[in-house]
Amino acid sequence: ATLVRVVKNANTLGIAIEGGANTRQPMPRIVTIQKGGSAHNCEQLKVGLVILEVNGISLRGREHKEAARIIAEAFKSKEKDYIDFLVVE
Amino acid sequence: VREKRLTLPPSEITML
Repeated sequence: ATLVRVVKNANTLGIAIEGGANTRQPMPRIVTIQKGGSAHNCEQLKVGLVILEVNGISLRGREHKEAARIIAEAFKSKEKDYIDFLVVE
Repeated sequence: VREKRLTLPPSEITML
């Protein structure tokens, strides 16, 4: 697994995720990266990567909506100007 | 395991 730090340097994170507990894709996977988003700007996140953790919070066993909420809240949070993703191919 | 996965529903996609 790789730790990727995404700096919040754009209005949007700019990723689309698919997957979550009780679906064919058990862990959230990046299916799209939008140009101009923070994820695209960091140049380390790639389509196809599976997200294991967000800021140390494990996404294992979480339903899709909950995993998406955790990522969205991490991006909206004013505590940090970055998000740490633990990802795997 | 593969059969079990195939019986699971496909996941939705969320843009963040």
